[in-house]
Amino acid sequence: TPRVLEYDVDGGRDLDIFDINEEAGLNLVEGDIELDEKQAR
Amino acid sequence: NSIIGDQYRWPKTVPYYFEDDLEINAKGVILKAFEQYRLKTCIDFNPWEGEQNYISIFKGSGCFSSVGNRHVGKQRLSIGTNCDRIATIEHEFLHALGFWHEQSRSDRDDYVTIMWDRISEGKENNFNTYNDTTSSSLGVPYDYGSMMHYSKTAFRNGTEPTIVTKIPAFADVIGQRMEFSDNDLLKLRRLYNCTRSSTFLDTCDFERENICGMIQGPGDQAEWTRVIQAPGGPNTDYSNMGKCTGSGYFMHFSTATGRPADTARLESRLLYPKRGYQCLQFFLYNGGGANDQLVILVREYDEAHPNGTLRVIQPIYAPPQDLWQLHHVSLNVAKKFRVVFEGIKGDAPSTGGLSLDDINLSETTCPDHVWRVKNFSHVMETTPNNKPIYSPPFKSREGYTFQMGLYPSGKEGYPGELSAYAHLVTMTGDTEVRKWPCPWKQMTMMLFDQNPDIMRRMNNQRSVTTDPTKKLNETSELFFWDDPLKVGVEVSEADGTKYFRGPGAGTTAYLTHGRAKSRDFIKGGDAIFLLTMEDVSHLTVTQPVPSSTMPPVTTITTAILPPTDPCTKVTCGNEGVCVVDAENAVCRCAVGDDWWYYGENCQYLGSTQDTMTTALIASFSVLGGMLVVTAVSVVCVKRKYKNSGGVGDRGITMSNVSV
Repeated sequence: TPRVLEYDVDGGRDLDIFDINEEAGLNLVEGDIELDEKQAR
Repeated sequence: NSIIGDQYRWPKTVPYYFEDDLEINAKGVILKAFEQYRLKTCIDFNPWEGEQNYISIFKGSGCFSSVGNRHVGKQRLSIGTNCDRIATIEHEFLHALGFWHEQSRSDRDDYVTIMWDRISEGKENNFNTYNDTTSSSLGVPYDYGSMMHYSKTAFRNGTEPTIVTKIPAFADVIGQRMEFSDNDLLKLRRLYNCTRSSTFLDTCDFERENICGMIQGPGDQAEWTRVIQAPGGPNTDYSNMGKCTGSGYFMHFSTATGRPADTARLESRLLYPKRGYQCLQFFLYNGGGANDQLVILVREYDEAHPNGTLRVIQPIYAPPQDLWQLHHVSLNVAKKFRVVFEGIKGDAPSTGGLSLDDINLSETTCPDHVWRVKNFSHVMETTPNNKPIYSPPFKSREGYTFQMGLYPSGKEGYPGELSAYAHLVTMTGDTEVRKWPCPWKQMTMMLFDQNPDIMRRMNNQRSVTTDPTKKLNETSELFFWDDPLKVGVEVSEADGTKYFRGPGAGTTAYLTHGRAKSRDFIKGGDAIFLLTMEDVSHLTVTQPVPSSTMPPVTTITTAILPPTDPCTKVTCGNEGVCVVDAENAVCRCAVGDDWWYYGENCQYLGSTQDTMTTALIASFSVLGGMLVVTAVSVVCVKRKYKNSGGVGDRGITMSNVSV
């Protein structure tokens, strides 16, 4: 049987949360935590 | 580990708002994540109805959240591209509910070694710990299996791990993003004082002699018995597969004796439904005669029928074979009830009977289809890399046919992985009218963790959604999810069936072989995939906003609001929300612990520091004013006495006066 097209929803990469955020250029605490004003202070 | 402080807790029912920018697939997976919270904890989620604080879920540039309830009104939680996995979403919501990462707890150095020289420069602060006055591990031991734990590769600068577990067996366990671990659930239940979960009803593996409060039904001629082996099979139970001597019980109804049409009823304890729909799941072994049958009924109770009335749900089709078969039955019960397993002896000869094990009942929807891959360990080891196997085509509730493609040894370049794709299918000769390209159907491929207890399962699942506007590729005029007759290839199965298989969507990295061999993903040698196709087109519309409030102007256009709403003319800045008070639109501004916005449109920022400054200035002004008044008074009095020259005692002789 000829192959059909297969589309990788994550581009063929097993990205963890922290990899995704790093690629997005986010500089969050512990990779995925957003601080509010008080915490940031 | 959790952030200490009651102010960080949400109410047990958390209000949420789906922002319009969220992907449809992400919305569907978020709803699945909520269902896991409802099943396994007492946390529930409700669409925002105007509560002061709510979680706004939006598509940011990544996956992130704040820790705990920050009391800011609209609290952001981002589910961006590639974040639409159930475990990622559950992870972010655990943050929002008040949890930090597991390896930041104060005692982590007892359990893992941080390899500081392997961490990318400037990223070391991601490995800070919180002391036990800031965070609490809630009396739960360090959890390598937590879905809040970093993986061993987190923030590394090369190829070597940044986190080394002190017990080597856990090196590849950390960083699992499949489902809640037992300890994740324990901590969440402790933090929120859970006494029961929202949608769980019952589980039973028959290991205990009380058989989970089940009873032998009245009006039958035979009994179910608790055994560890049955003549005619099975030789072991399903929960333990006979691994533990002295345990491994299941319930058996022997049809080797008795008369045809004899029945044996096994009834669950009394159950109290809330939702009105349930999924009953159980394993059945038919080692009896060809006509022996199991029928699922419910006994419903109300004031008019205090002894209950029986209602047949459905007979189970389970031909005799040497196999524990997985079955799902959808129930629709809205009043107090028992589930009834009725075994009926057929008229064919039998040397065995019917057996039941690992029963679970929850107020959830059932999966649509079961694909069992026999001898899966062998399949993983022997299938060449880049060679797929396919499930049978399954028909969805809306009439579409689909199937799962699985690469047991991964796609090319991904050895040691399971790769998985979902395909639409059109059967040859199928003339049913459907809409093409297929609009907004979410296909979920779940590798079933066959733990006997539904609460302890860590199923591995991925979902893809058919976007009818998606093109086959950048230059094509064809649509990806169009009729497979048009965009697929013809397939001929060994049994002679023919169909067209459309393009697939999925992932090369569905699950590693290491993880697939862990837990109960493979039991008795077999793996079970649960496949579902659901309509998610209702998620393409904007979530209604509460009638008396308007969401922040950055995310919702005023066009969707009724024209008479006074809030349409008011813009509240700085994430304030507009409410209607006595038919007037007023802004309710965002506030924090020591800061707040104020003004007609929340345009000013205030803080406790400002208040203190104001108070000090006011105090000094008053003090200064008083000093001036005192000084003026003294001067005036002095002048007065100076001018009068001592006339004050005129005419009075001061003699013989004692004071």
